[in-house]
Amino acid sequence: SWYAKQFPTTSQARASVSGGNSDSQGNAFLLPGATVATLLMLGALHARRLYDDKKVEDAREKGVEFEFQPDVKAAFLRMLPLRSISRVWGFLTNVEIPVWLRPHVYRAWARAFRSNLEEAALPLDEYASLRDFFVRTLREGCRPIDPDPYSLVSPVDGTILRFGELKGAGAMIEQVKGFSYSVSSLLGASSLLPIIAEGHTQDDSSTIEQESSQREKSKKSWWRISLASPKVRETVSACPMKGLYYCVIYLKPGDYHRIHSPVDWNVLVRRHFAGHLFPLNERATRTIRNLYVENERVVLEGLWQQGYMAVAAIGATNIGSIELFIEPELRTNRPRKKLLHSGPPEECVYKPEGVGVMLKKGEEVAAFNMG
Amino acid sequence: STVVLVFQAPTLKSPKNSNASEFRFSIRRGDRIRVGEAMGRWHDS
Repeated sequence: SWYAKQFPTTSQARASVSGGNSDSQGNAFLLPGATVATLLMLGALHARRLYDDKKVEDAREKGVEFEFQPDVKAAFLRMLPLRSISRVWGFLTNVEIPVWLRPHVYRAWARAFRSNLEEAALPLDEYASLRDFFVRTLREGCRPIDPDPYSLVSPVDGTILRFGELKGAGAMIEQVKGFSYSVSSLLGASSLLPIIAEGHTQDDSSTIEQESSQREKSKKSWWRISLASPKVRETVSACPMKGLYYCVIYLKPGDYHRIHSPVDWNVLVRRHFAGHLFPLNERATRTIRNLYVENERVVLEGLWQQGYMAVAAIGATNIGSIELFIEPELRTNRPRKKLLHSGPPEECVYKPEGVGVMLKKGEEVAAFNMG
Repeated sequence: STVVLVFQAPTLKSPKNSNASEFRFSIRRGDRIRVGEAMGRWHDS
């Protein structure tokens, strides 16, 4: 509004000095003026974002937990054609870069997003496009797999957002304090997800406090079972009990973007949800409701030595498509055919039925692609 | 992008066998983790 008020005044002043021809001179200054204003605005927004990020980081170090607060920007994001934007971004990043320019571009990317270039499997000038570089493999031995047969390993490079134990039929995962989403919405209504017991999600932060009450509760139910039926008691003590756990890992743009198998397991089903492609950054998790449940994702379900296993890979605006190495023909982030995203997921049962595809611990399963 | 892992693992000890192991995460919220690093462990009884 300041610019709108100022501009006619300066044009009029110039007209009075030059004695005419005010329109043409005004138009000549309009474009550079608008460009400068836009650049200033973008610079200010970037500075504000850096400042906000720093504040978030400082607060997290002090142990402050952010609460869910939907805002106008989140509502505005819903109106943007994010899937189209994502595909255009994918197209642009797939453009071949001249060989002499490649190392400069990739070094700049690595500096901006803190990637370790020494881990790249190939020399930088061999990655034809930013997209190729982004989904690069790593040098042999860069990611040793934990040899303990009783360990479950991380499937990705990233930051741990949440983890804990799930309880009850309607088990929920906390997106951020004040808002949770149900596991069955994330994995699909037809999921093989086992229902464990009554109760709520047991977050990592409350584990210690709830441990004693949990033990107390199990003692009580044990007492009740003992009185009720000795046969039931025998069954319970003979079967090892299984809990249902979860872990949410966020991948920053500079992270290695391939997904590996966390354990030896058999993948029985693949489910593809063609949803939105909202950004998945820290701010988005605080302001967009059902972020992980609404975004496009691929869910792999199956069995391992200890029971059920599911890996959900969730796309974002910049990293919109997911490539499955066990099913190369799968295409995600396709142009939208329907106006609404609420249709059922596309499901594929791997053959032979009941056995599916066997994966070894640490084996490459999928990759996130740009756009 | 984000990856969510949901899995079954051994949990609370059964009343008869107090040595039975439960799964324990070896991570904390906000930790940086890399492919192949252990997220949690359990022990066979």
